[in-house]
Amino acid sequence: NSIIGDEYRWPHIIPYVLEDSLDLNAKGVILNAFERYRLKTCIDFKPWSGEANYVSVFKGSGCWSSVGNMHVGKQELSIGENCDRIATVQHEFLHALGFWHEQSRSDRDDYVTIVWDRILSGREHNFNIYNDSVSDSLNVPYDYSSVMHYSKTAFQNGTEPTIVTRISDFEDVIGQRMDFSDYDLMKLNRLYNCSSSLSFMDACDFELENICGMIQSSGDTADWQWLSQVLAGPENDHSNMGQCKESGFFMYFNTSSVKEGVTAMLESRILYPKRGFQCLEFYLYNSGSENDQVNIYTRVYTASNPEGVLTLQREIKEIPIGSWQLYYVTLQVTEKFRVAFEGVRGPGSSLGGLSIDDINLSETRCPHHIWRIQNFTQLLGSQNAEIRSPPYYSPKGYAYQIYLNLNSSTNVGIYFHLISGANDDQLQWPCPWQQATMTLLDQNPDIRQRMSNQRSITTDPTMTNDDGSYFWDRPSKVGSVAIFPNGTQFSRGRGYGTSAFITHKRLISREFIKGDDVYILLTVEDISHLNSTAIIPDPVPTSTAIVPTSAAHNACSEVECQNGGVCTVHEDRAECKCPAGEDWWYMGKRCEKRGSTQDTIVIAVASTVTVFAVMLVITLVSVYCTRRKYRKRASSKRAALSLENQHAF
Amino acid sequence: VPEMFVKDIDEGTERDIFDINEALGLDLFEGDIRLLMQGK
Repeated sequence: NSIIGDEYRWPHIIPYVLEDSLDLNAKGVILNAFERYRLKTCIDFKPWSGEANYVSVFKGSGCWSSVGNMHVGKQELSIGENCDRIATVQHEFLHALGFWHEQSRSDRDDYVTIVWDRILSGREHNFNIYNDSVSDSLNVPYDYSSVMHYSKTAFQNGTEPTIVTRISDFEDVIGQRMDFSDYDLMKLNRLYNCSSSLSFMDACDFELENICGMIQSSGDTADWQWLSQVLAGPENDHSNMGQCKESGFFMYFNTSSVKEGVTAMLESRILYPKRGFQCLEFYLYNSGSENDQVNIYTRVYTASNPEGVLTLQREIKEIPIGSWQLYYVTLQVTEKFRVAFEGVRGPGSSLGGLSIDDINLSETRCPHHIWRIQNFTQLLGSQNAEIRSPPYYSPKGYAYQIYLNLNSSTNVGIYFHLISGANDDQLQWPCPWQQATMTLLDQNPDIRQRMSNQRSITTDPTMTNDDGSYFWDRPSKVGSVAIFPNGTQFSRGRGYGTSAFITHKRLISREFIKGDDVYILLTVEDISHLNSTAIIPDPVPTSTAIVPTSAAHNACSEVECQNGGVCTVHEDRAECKCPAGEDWWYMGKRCEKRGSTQDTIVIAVASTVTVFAVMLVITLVSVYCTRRKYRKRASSKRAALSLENQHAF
Repeated sequence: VPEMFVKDIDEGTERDIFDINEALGLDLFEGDIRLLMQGK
């Protein structure tokens, strides 16, 4: 529920500063949280460049924020020790954007019971209700799954819950720290009048007959069919997994009915990129030949190629037979384009074909690796369930492995290990500033509705073990011997992660397990560049006036600030706040003039020289005139003397 | 999991935002809200 008042709203692009005090892992996590906002809302973030109000994220004591835009210039938001979790950052920024906690809304008592005698003495005020004259639930139902809801243990003085949900099934739902809920997004998008996002492009689960505007190419010899079931498989689509009768469709290319080499191309509608990089994801099912394949193309339209240029982006071979499998393809397109899926009939016998479902295209970064864990329900129920991923390499060349611990009856643990690899002699040790992001994928067909569970850790090269050795040193030096299933021996460093990655109850909720498969998405990237000092522009006077955004919009509607200047309203007049750096600035009514310290030095030197020259001229002229005057006097005296002498002689 | 093999950043418990702030002795509004006067 949101704070009432337009003056509390931020512009859609929020200026921010990541202060030097932040841990490097926290900086990476904050940037990942911004990406979730960019995908699911119309809120974007940009580094501060002199705007009147901005969010300063720093490492304070604890995790906290203010509610709404307070118009104080630098508005602090603390991401302290243990706050560097993506959902915690999303939670604090929702406060900054103007949201209170879910259980403080005016109709709270209709949905949860607060057990007052279980609350820590003196902490009762944390369960206050705010009436609908100060807070607005934006016509959205009470949301047990909100990322802004407390969990049942909040401020408890013992072990019994302080919040009891009126519908008992929601008791373990409240307090999720995974991602925005659907209602969180509905409220945020209503509050900020969002109709689109920066990075979302398209999602298609093929539930409607219009197949999301996709088209069958005319240049091929076969077509994809819109089906809900195929005798040879799949028995059902991926979106619903057979949960809903009379629904659940996918696209199918029957390779059993065509000869080797026959192709069928399915093209997406035309898409317009904004960022120049894309991630395409989809599920494939193969019931045909193991040699059948899918090729991914882009068709890019330019002025010189109005028909579009077809470029092969990825060949997908060896598609597993008999199950839906997730794929990611990275694209880099800057002009309007289509994505094309080409099915190719390969050699060998086929009794079925290829199927595609649940396509998502967004201008986000794809994960580096996908770890698919099959038959997961069986693993979850077994004792001593410890699963280790295959070995992976980071872009820098570090080898690593993920360890998933299912031993606990309540929580699932996840840990990141460096392992010995082929590039170890060429790499820097102890391993510096590699951020590992581990995501348990919510397999909802629509990327915007997913609530994936994510944690990140970062390798700190100065971190030590109890015996003084470096934690992230070369695994062959500080690790222990381990063996891969194929019998190959290697070294495994100590793991770093969390025993509380996700609870079992949350794991079996939503669509983390689908078709008895679980996907852990992995990205390990170098974030050492975030170590550099925050670039803080020269301070701009704080706008102290409380200005309704509508008024600001009206006054600024006819003012265009140049060179990245931002229009603000001060005393009912539109003013341009001009960007400035350490040694440069823009000035003028519309920020049209550029200044720099170099210019100042030039002006100072030129002024000094000019003044000196003028003074010199004046001095010389004065001396000349004075000398001339005295010379005249002296000569006239001499003339008078000689005349007197003439008279004397 | 033996500590010699892994380091647990959460020390075995799931700590929510208010737990973290409470452990630090912070008494913030609703657990994690800093109240400011607008236009200060």
